[in-house]
Parts: sequence; C-alpha cells; structure tokens
Amino acid sequence: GSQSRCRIERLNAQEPRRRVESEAGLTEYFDEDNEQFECAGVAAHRRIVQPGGLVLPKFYNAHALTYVVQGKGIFGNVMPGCPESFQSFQRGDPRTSREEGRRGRSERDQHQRVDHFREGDIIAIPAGVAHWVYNDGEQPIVAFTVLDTSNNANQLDSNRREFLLAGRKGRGQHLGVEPREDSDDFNLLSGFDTESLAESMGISRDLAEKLRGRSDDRGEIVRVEGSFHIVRPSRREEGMSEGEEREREYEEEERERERRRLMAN
Amino acid sequence: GLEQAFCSVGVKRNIDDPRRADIYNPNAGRTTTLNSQKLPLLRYLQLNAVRGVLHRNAFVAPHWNMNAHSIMYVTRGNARLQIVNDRGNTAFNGELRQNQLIVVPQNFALLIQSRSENFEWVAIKTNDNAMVSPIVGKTSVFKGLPEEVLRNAYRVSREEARMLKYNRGEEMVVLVPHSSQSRGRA
Repeated sequence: GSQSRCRIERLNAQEPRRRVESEAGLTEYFDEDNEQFECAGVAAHRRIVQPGGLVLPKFYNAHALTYVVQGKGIFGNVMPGCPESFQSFQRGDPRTSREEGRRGRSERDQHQRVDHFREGDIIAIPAGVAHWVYNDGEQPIVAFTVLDTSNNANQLDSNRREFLLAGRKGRGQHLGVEPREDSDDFNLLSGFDTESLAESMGISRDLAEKLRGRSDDRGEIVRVEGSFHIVRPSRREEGMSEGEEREREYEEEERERERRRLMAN
Repeated sequence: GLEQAFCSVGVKRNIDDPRRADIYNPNAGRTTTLNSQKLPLLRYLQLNAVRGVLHRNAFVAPHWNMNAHSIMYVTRGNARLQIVNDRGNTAFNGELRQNQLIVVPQNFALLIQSRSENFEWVAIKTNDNAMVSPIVGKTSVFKGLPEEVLRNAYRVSREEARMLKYNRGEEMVVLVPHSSQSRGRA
C-alpha cells in the first residue's frame, strides 16, 4: 500500500496547512494527506511557544525527532519505572530535615530528570512516552518536529496521533483556499467518568473534574503565572554569574569545534 | 543452526500460579507478565501475555500500552472498563464478562474496576516486551512530573498537585478501592 503511494511524478514545497492556537503559543501542521508525507510515512509540525509558555504533558503514537530552530527552555520525558532522580531534599539528613521543616514542605519536590535545550538541539521523543516543555527564555521557542508514523513502534494506522494528558486542544483552523475549523480534542482523562477517576486516584470529585479539563479553554500550550520552580541543576547555583556561564558555554563550543576539526583531519 | 535456534527452545510457561506474580497486593489483586526475557521464543513471535486477577471493587490504574495493542479475554467474573481514544472520547464504557474479549488499541487509555469477587483475565499483547505507562501510582507519569507542571497543567493548588503525585503511595498497577483504603487508614 505504501509503495503505491510513492508513485510521485512531481514534488512540491510544502507549507503548514492547519493551525491550532493556544493561550501561549500555536502549532502548525503540514498536510499529512499529501502524497509526499504518505510515501515517506511521516508527519510534521512546527510549534511556537511564547516565553513563560508550558506545553502540557502529552505523548505521540510514533517516535519523533524535534529540532529547535529558535529559543531555549527545559523539557522532561517521563518514562514509566524510571526513578524520580531530581530531588530538592535528602531523606534521612537531619540538617536537611530541619531546614525543610523551617521552610515548610512547600518547596520539596522530586521528579524524573529534566533537561535544558537551546537553539540547534535535536530532541528525541520515543513513541508513547509522555513529555512536556517549558519556555524559560526571553524569546519564543520555535521547534520543528517529524513523527515517523511508519515505524514499527506505531502499531496504529499511519495517522499522527497526539494523546493529551492535560488541557484540551483548541479548534484547528485549516489554512488556504477553504478555511474551515475542526472539532475540539480533549485530554485522555476527560474520557473517564468523574466518579471512577476520583476513586481510582484516591482524590475528590472536584479534583477529578479539574483533571478532566472539559472547561479548560487554554489549549495545549498554557501561560505559567508567576514563577516556575522545578528541581534542576544550574551552573549559577555553583556561584557562577550569567556572564561566566555564557563564557563557559562559548569555551565548550570552541573545544567541540576544535575536536571536530581534528577528527576531520 | 536451526536445531540450536528452535528445536530446544522453551515454548511454555505457567502464568496462573500466584507464586509467579510480578505485581501483588493482597487487597487488590495481582498481575503476571510473560515477556521475551522470560520466554525467549516470544522475541521471534513479537508477542507477550499478561495474566491478571482483581478483587472486588479493586482497580487497574488508568494506563496506556506504549508499544502494543492488547487483546483482553475474560476468564472469570466481570468488570467495568473505560477506554479512551486520542481525542479524549470514550471509545468503550461498559461491562466485560466471562468469555468476552475486547481489543485495546495501542496508546488508548484504559481503566478497569472489578465488579465481582475475582475478575480474571488474560491479555495477549502485540510486542514481546510490551510496556505500560500508568497515570497514578509508584511508577506513574504523575509521579515523574514536577509539581509545577501538574499545578499549571490542571490549574490546581500545590497541595492538590502533591495529592495527585503521592495519594496512591507505593501502590502500582493494581489499586485497592479507595473506600477500603480510607477504612484501613482509619
């Protein structure tokens, strides 16, 4: 079937055909029905995340690679069974416990690894793995993503699928000659009834209703109000100023360039 | 070569024996997984199997199969199943009884609650190392996410975010009914 879709006589430059706007950004999708994408068994999109924007947790039905065209931020891939290795406290340390006690429990957290990224980075996102992104920079993040829907990791049909774990996807606008709108997509939890969700998670009905997010109209990229404190290593915590940090990064890049030049020789 | 590869390879393994359970909670139930690490032939078949037993009103945590479809066949009892697709729509919401089967497509979210004394099933999955991603519990997505992400994603307080992460404590996959959990704590 896929081979017959590859009888292409003429190739065309493609531009995004559908746009979905959110509170703090937008996503533009390339036309998956185009024979070029069908032949290659891939889907592609471009996402723009405004400063302070958070791409809500979601996963794809296929492996994906993202190239960061512009901006910087942090992201996390959440793999089931991996340890919550980023911790803001140490159990059993009496000094830490006392300190925590003074500050109250409000600042404690532990979660899986998070990573920084910046312009020029490639980020790998395995199929079925939940991930999120936060823009902690001063300019919008622009990221280009390709999903390999024909890979064996995707056992569904060749359509791209995004499974939201929170929020809800706004109506898509088709760009071009016949502009039209899609219907809304909701998050996975919204498909469970409130009672079952509350009971299985051991939470109140009110909180379960919030998880379902039926009345959440912020979209899939939301604006973070106030600060966004998560546990992550920072060079500045080691007493390094922002200028020194940039200088260190520049030196590392120089070393990397030199290493590559020597390898080429 | 063929002889070495196939003729002497193990082809069976019991997954009904409770002593072989991989996940066990006396108040909720158990699951036993047979994958290609336990039975290498499954690597060739690209299939694996899960045996599950769930006590009355206990849950299988909301989860999705990351890399496989799951074909669930009920061997005893009945349970309520809810299955959700990528658009957040309920693809199935109903009861599954003995001798009935349902196909749970890859990535679709699934929640099971036993309605009988013992709900028992076997699931054949289309990957020799099928992986499951639970939403709550010890090895869950919620536990791996920073509190700030949960807070902003669901517009909840810090306390509520913490409840989402830790309310199910060390429980994994098979969950005790919440009401009996409260009684236990009391």
